[in-house]
Amino acid sequence: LWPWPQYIQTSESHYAIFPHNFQFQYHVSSTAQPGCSVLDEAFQRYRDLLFTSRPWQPPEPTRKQH
Amino acid sequence: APEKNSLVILVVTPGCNQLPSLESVENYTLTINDDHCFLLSQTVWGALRGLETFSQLVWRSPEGTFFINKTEIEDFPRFSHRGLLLDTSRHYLPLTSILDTLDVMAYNKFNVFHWHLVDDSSFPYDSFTFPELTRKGSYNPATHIYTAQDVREVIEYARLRGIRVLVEFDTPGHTLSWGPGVPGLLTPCYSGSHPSGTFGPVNPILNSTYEFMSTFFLEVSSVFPDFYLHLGGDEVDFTCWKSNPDIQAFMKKQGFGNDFKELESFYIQTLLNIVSAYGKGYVVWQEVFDNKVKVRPDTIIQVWREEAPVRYMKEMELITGAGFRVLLSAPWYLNHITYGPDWREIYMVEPLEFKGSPQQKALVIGGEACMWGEYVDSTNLAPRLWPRAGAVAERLWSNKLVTNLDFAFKRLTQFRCELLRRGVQAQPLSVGYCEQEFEQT
Repeated sequence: LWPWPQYIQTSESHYAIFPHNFQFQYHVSSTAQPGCSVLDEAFQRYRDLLFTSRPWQPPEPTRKQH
Repeated sequence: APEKNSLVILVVTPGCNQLPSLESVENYTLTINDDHCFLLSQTVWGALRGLETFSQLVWRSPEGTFFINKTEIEDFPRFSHRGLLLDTSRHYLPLTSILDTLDVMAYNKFNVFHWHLVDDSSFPYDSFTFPELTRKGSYNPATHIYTAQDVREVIEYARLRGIRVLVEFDTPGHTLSWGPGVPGLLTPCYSGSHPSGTFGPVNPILNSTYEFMSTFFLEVSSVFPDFYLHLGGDEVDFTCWKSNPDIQAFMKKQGFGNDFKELESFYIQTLLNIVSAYGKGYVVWQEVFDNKVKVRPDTIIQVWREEAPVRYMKEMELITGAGFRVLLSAPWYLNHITYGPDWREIYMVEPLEFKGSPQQKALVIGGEACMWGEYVDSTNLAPRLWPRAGAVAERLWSNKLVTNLDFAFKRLTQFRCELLRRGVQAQPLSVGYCEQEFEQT
């Protein structure tokens, strides 16, 4: 993580995430609900960042072909 | 492994359509365990910080499955002002470069974009009150400008990422590009008893100067919604003022003697009063404090000079000792480049390492990484900024005790690869490679 959080505890046990199954959801008690531009757009942005890779590509001529 | 199919977000206080401010609360907690995958925050700004952390926790196995570990995080920023200064006046930065930089700022939890919009020798801000400023500025007035629409786009793009826009219009010095657009604004310099044909700082003795500034900053105050404006006030060269007979007469009349810092104070105070009247607060460079200009008690002073007139830690002590809030930039001029891993010196700066009481330390509201544009434009901005600016980001966000360089090196190396994966042209920290380099998209 960068920057490092103030307090973090983590463990080896982990959970699987399947992109087509995963969603960001507002809690029923949240004052922010669908229509909140800041978070609606953030959900979309982070879905893209998480599940689609768009690595920076060097200019065409020098790219190595695997 | 059991599956997590949603992250549930709970924001306590409403505020989706507001702007972030210096007082915004950015705390959040992130709980991922058998029963929860839950992000709790006071405000939407804290939720944005938690989403970024969540996105960095997700990892991918060699077979391509996504995973996240059982984690409990409680997080909040150490400093409330975590800025990045971009200089769009020495070289014009296309809108896309600015927007891309805002994205990467959000990945690093920066929350202030200090937009050093105009300076010698350009005036790329398209003022609707004074369109001649841009037309007569040194850039191409058709292509190298920021229209009102561009400015609105930057402000909204930043807001959606929890980033404030602190705009800087630097006066009385650094205003050569203002001159052609506003005849009579700058001081005519003299050689002997005749005008030399050159011009210096804004002319501080004419009413027309303050009428212009009142009108111009009325526009700026309405276009840029943040409470604070940055008014510069640095590096004023008095030579031209000294050569001008009208100014010499004014000095005598005012009883300033030969102390041109008094004249600078007179100008700055008048300008600060104009801006205060518009309900704005202001940030100024340290010279305004060093030259003993009388400023409002809630002024924020930005420290940028490393060694003179005093070392920056001494300057921090003097400014907070005088009761002013302070921003640190001096050791974080990222436009200074050297061979090798200079991120380490950047990282090891401790903003509170000056002598002072706890009350003085509390006046340090944060700092800014600065990227001045003499040798930077859109061709080299990203690699020169990232991941080096990340070292400032962690210093301003994380706990004071997070200083182990080996631990930081491992994480920053990994973070740099993540930036590459996100499409950022982030330069390497050392030898090695990133897994997904040259990956076929």
